This record gives sequence, structure tokens and C-alpha cells, in this order.
Amino acid sequence: PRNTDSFDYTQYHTLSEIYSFQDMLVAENPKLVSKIVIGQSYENRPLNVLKFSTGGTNRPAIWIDTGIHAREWITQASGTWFAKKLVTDYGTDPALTAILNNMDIFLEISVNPDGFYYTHNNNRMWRKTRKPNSGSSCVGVDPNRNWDAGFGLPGASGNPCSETYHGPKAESESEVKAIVDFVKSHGNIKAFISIHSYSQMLMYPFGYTTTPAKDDAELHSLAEKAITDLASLYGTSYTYGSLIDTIYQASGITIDWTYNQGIKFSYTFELRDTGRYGFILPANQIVPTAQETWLALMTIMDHTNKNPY
Amino acid sequence: KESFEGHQVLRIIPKDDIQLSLIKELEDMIHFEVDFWKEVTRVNTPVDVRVPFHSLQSVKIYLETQGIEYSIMIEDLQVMLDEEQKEMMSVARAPE
Repeated sequence: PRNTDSFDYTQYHTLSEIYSFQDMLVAENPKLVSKIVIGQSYENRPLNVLKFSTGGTNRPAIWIDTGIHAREWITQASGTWFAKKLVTDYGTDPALTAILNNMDIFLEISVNPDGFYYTHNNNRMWRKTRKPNSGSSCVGVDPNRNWDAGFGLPGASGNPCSETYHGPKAESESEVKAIVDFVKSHGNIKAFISIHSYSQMLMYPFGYTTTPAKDDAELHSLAEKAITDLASLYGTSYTYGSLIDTIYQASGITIDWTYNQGIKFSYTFELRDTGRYGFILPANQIVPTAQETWLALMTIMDHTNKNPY
Repeated sequence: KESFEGHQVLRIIPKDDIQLSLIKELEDMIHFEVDFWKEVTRVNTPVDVRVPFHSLQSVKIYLETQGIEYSIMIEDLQVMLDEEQKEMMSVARAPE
């Protein structure tokens, strides 16, 4: 594609195509979109973040990421669609325009580019990072068990061959550390939304403890509203709740760390599950999935904008 | 490229807490090399497991002897991956 209008959002794309897409989007929208490289992956790929901003300095911000688990292709594809949606709706959609007139939005489409590349070229079922583990023939760490929040507690594995291996220490993965450094240095992120697939769930902290988050009631009611709005488009049914109550105990996860950093609106999505395809969700479901998820994202972003803290 | 020929994805629905723990035990049977696509959560919530061809018979026998019901969600994973790849290639070639 020569521009982001002719980019085919109804298909899955390789990492290089996504990198090209990001550059095209920046070039086409220089006043709204910029690209920040927040670090490098283990295999030296750039960790690109798109910044959507209408100006100001260190405005309150919303973070969205997709693709921390490499094989969850619907997430990177949805992230690409979200990026385009942000530029097309700014100035036309009053709610998004109000958000972007007050806040910045950061979008990391491929949090785990090494793993994503590996799914395209070697092993479609790869989930983790691609960093070798000392003393083991098994490669990679689960980047969603590598955060410094209940790190190493039950709900992650100490076995490097496990899909949920937490790594040798918290933030051992450069892909995780880059976000940690960015969030800390920014200091004004108000919502953090990390997107996975597939189970049709919207969850909030905590994963490592049954102790409710201080803001449990507000997070719960906002999640309920978000999944109601999501379902209004195609009737897709989501469950919601704290992570430990909704799925299982999971330690060292992204949103527990972000919440402990003071980011109240910390959520994680599990996108569509048709009950037939798992991670091989057909490409014709990319746009419907992204469209319905967008409604939930807007609900969370709008609430964040209207409820400063 | 790694082949997933003959791999199946089984959808298992645990009916009680005993079945839940029996399915969890599958995770510890390393020689089966199963891959939980959807982890064990609670009773009546589906668990999806990718089972390599070499373990299929053993895993199915394990489930059946424990009285755990399952269905085959994906008959042959590689067939689906081939279709996915074919679609991507055809789209990539379209401009040519």
C-alpha cells in the first residue's frame, strides 16, 4: 500500500508491513501523530510507540498496547485499525476530539516484535519473547509475567520451558523494561489498556492477590459499561471483573504493575473467541473485532478524560 | 517453519472441581507437550488445549478414562495455518 487508506485492514500483516504502516501514518498526519522509539527488543528491533497528540506538554495520557503475546494476531491487527481510527475520527467524533484536545494517546502495536516476527517465519504458535534462557534450551519469557508486581508468586512458572515462564528477574525483558521506563519518565499516564486474545473478557487489577484494588467499585462499574457498549455492535458477550476472580491467579502481569504505579484505569482485554478458531481467528473478523473493541476503549478513554484524578 | 500437522485443539469443559484438577494435572505431564490456549479457570468454562499428534491418543484416553468430556475444536491445525498463509499470500500478490 502507498498510504494508510489503501492499507488492507481486513488482512493480517507482517511486522515490516506494520512498521511501514506506522511510518505512513506519521507522514500523513504530522500534526497529530509521531513515532517514538522507546527501546529495542532482544533481537534489536525498534519498540515503536505512536503518539497521538494535539499539542501541549506532558499532557495526561492514555496508553494502549497490543501484541505482547506474539501469536495473538488479532491484537496487532486491531491495534493497526485503532491507529487509523484515531486519525479519521479526530475532528469528527466529538468524544474522541474532546479526549485528544485534553490528553495524549500512546499506542504500541507490537510490544513483542521478535515473537511476532517468529510467528510469521518459524512458529505460528509462539507466545513469548525470543531471549535465550541461561542453562536451558528453551527460549523466551512470558512478558506478561515479567512485571514487578507480585513477581514470581503463584500464577507464573519458574520453568523456562513453560509458556508462562516469568523470567530470571522482574523486567528482565527489554520489551517490558522499555515500557516501565517510559511510564515512569512520563509520569502522567492516567489509563493503561493492555490488549490480548482470546476469551472475551475485560479485567482489572489484581491478578496476584485476592485483595480488591482500592478503586475496585469504580473499575467494576466502568468495565460493565464498557462491555455493554462493546456488545451493542454485534452482540459479543464479555465477562468482566478483577483478573484473579475472572480467570485465575496470575503474577507479574502488566496491569498490576501499572495500577501499583498509580494508574487507576488499568485494564486488560481478551478479544474475541468464536469457539472455533482460537488464535487462528479468520482475517474477515479483524475489522468487526476492532470495531466492537473500539467502543469499549472509547468508554474507558471518555471516562478517564471526564474523571481526572 | 515448524509444522503443526496432525495437531488438534481440544475443547474441554470441566464439570466439577475434580475434573478441574485433573485437567490441571495435564499441564504437568510434560511428555505430552500440550499447549494450553485457554487455561483452566472454573467449572463449566471451556479449556482449549493444543495437543501434538504424538500425544493425541494418550491425552484422549486420559480424558476419557477420567470421564471428562471434550470436543475437537480444530481437527488439524496445520490445515488452518495453510489456509491462513494462502490468504495472506493471495492478498500480497493482488497488486501484482
